[in-house]
Amino acid sequence: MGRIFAVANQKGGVGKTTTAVNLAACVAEAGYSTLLVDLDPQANATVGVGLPKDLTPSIYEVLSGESPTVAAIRASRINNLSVVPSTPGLAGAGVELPQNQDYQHVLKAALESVRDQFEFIIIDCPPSLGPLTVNALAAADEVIVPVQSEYYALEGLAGLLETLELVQRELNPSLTVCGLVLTMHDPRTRLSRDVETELRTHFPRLVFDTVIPRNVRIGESPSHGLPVIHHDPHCAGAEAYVALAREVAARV
Amino acid sequence: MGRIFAVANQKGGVGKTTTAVNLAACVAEAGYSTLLVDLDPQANATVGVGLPKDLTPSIYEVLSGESPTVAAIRASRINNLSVVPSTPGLAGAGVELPQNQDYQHVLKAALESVRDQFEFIIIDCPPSLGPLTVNALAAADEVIVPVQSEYYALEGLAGLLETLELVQRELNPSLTVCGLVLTMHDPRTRLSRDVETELRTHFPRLVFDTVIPRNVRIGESPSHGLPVIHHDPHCAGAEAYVALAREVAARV
Ligand SMILES: Nc1ncnc2c1ncn2[C@@H]1O[C@H](COP(=O)(O)OP(=O)(O)OP(=O)(O)O)[C@@H](O)[C@H]1O
Ligand SMILES: Nc1ncnc2c1ncn2[C@@H]1O[C@H](COP(=O)(O)OP(=O)(O)OP(=O)(O)O)[C@@H](O)[C@H]1O
Ligand SMILES: [Mg+2]
Ligand SMILES: [Mg+2]
Repeated sequence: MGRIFAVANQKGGVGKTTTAVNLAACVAEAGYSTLLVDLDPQANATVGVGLPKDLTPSIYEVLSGESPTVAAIRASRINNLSVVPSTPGLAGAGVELPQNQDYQHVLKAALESVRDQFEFIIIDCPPSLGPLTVNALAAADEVIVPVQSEYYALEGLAGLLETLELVQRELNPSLTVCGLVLTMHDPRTRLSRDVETELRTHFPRLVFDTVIPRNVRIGESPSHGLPVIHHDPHCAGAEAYVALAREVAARV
Repeated sequence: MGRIFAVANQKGGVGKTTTAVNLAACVAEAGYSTLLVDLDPQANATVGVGLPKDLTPSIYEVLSGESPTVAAIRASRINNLSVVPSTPGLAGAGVELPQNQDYQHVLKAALESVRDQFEFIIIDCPPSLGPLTVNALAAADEVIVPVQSEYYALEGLAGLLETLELVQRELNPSLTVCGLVLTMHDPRTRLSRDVETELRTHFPRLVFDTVIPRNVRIGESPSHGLPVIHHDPHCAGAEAYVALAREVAARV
C-alpha cells in the first residue's frame, strides 16, 4: 500500500513543485516505485520531468470522471517514476468540482484504484487552498510543507496549519503533517537565518533537519526536463534533496 | 478619473505583491493619490503596508455586497496611499462569486464608485486565474505582469498572455498590457541572463527597461510593514522600483 504525500502551501513560489519533483525522483532512484501526481493547472511538475503539458488523459480527465486513473499514468525518463500529468485545462476543475455532492473526495477515490501499484505517491499542489488542494489533503496520508526562507512565507504559515487542522477534523482524520522543509535558504542573509530560527523555535519537532539551499542548478534543471539529481547529481541542491528523501523515508 | 492597474500572474512567488506595494508607494510618494486593493486571501499586500489582516469591512465584504467600497478604504502610514485590505476569509469568494449571474464584473462596479477619488488604483492579484483575478482583469485599464527570472515563470508566460487576450475579447475590450517587469533578477547567473534575453527577444515592446534586482532589503521590508522605498530608500531595490514607477507613469 503506497503512502500518499501532498506537497502543499498556498503561498506561491515557495518550492512546492521543486520539492515534489525532486523528492519523487530521489525515492524512485532509491528503488521505490513512485507516482508523481501534478494537481496544478500550471503543469510545472509535468514539464519539470520532461513531459508536455497537453497530454490526454491527464489529471483533469481523471477528476472529471472521463478517464480511469490508470489510463492517465505515464512513464517518465526516470526509472521507477511514473507521472499523472496536468494541463492548463485543469483550471476549470476549480469551478466545476464544487458542483458535485462529495467533491472533496474525488481524488482520494481516483487514487485508491492504483494505490497498491506504488510505494510512494507524491502530489504537487497549486498555490491556493481551493478545491484542488482540498482534494489532495483529503486523499493524502501526510503533508509536506515547503517554507521559503522569506517573511511572507513564514507569516502565512500559522493560517496554513490552522487549515490543515480543519481538514483533519472535517475531511481526513488520518492526515498528519510529515514536516516543514526550509527552501531557497541563504545563510548569508539575516532574513534567512531569522526565518530558520523562528521556524525551529515555534515548530521544533515539525521542521526537517535538512535545509534546501538556494542553488542555481535547481532553478536550471526544469529547463532540461530533469530533476536536479539527474541534471547535476553532486551539486548542493541535489545532495540536499537526497538527504531530505532519507529523512522523509525515515518518518514513514 | 483614476487609472486602474492589475498586477497579475498565475505563477506563484514572482513578485506580484512586492511590485503592487512598491509601485503604489512610489506613485503615492510622487504626490499622486493612490489606492492599493489587496485581492489575495493571503493578505500579503495588507501586511506589507503595515495593516492587520483581520480588518472589517475588507475587500471580501465589498465583493459580497455587504459593504460599500468607500467604507473599506483605510489610510496607511504612507502619504497619499490608501488601502482596501484583504483577509483570509476572502478565500470563500473563490467559490461564492461564480454563483452570481454577472460575477466577473463585481469588482469593476465596486471600484466605479471611488474611481474619481484616486489617480492610481493598483490591484494585487492572487496566484491563480480564478474568479478573483478574472474580476481584477475585468476591472482594470492595464495589467502589469511581474516575471521572475526563472524557467517556470518564463515557460508559463505564453499561457498567461493567451488568457489576457481571452479576457480582452470576452470581458474587457479596453484592457491593455502595460508591460512585463523582470523581478528577482541576478545578472551573475546564466539562468537569469537567459530569461532576460528570451523575454526581450519575444516581447521587445512589452518588457520594461527597468529590471528589479534580487535584493535582500526588498525581502526584509514587509517584516517592518513598509515598502522598500521607506525601509531603505537608497538600496538597489528601492531605486529600481522608483525607476519602474517613472516608466509606468510615462506609459499612461
Ligand atoms: N532551492 C532552490 N534554489 C534555487 N531556485 C529554486 C529553489 N527551489 C525552487 N527554485 C526555483 O524557484 C522558483 C519557485 O519554485 P517552485 O516553482 O518549485 O515553487 P512552487 O511553490 O511550486 O510555485 P507555485 O506556487 O507557482 O506552484 C522556480 O523557478 C524554481 O526553479
Ligand atoms: N527583487 C526581490 N529581491 C528579493 N526578494 C524579493 C524580491 N521581490 C520579491 N521578493 C521576495 O520574494 C517572495 C515572493 O515575492 P511576492 O510575495 O511579492 O510574490 P507574489 O507573486 O506576490 O507571491 P504569491 O504568488 O504568493 O502572491 C517574497 O517573500 C518577497 O519578499
Ligand atoms: Mg508549483
Ligand atoms: Mg502575492
